[in-house]
Amino acid sequence: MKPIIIVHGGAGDIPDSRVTGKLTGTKAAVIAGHDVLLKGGSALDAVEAAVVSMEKDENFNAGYGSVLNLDGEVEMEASIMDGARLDVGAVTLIKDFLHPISIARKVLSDSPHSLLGGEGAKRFALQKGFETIPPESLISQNAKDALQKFLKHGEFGRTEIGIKDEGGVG
Amino acid sequence: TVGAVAVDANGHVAVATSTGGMSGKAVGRIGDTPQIGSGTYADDNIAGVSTTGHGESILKYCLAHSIVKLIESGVDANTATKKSVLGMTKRLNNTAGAITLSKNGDVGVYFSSNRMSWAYVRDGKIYYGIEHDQVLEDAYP
Repeated sequence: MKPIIIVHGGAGDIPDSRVTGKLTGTKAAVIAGHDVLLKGGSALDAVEAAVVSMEKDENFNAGYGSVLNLDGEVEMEASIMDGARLDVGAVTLIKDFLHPISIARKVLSDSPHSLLGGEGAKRFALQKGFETIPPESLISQNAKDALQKFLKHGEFGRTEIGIKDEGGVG
Repeated sequence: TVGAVAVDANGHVAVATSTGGMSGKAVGRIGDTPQIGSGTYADDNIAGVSTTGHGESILKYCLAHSIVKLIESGVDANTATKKSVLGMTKRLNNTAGAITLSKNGDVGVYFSSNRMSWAYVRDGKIYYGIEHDQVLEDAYP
């Protein structure tokens, strides 16, 4: 089998000002994942590496750069699945970590469960050696602006849902 | 939302998806991403899918799993991806996108939203895009 990887950087009404960053970051992510495959890494290693690349990049709605909830906080979720055994690992309502996908992978590999949320997910991550980061370090200016726009106009996030020509979306 | 699907040299399929959700969401809101079958699905015997878009619609439609089941029934990866995304959009009037790899490495990309960035590597080239019907290519560095 010739290894292959595909990535996406999110769907929605992406403004023109974000297109170049999205394309650059998406290509960087696919290269990160493909490099893992070229070195003989597993599909699981490759998809984690690709997603980690985008979680570090403020051009994407994941990790650093995630959109904000109504309290102005970053509250993230991630999942990973191994098609060999249909094993899954996922986290939700998780804060203060840069790489939720790596915590999800630990849920897959080091837990009898499939999905951990909130305080339990945080406790699990700390037990597995993940370190928290200051919550404000995950917040980008774009995310602040998007929340302000939502609060002012009631428009759901441009990074997630289109607001033009969408037949009443949001 | 971001996601990745890979098939490795041993033919194993894996999928990962990660997100901050939607701007202005309620505290405690959970979307499709962590719900297996909605935001993410992988089966070595069939395909892998990662989705993005309107989370509540994606999870109601079990979008990732619906694409995988179409491929299992004999539909090719690209057609299955397009058919399921459009099916969800028609049924629930919200938009989404998805990336798919069949177990043989066949690619599927489709989105009903205005834009979705995507990229894959094949035969020494990176293929990528963000607009509908756009396929750009660069040499792999």
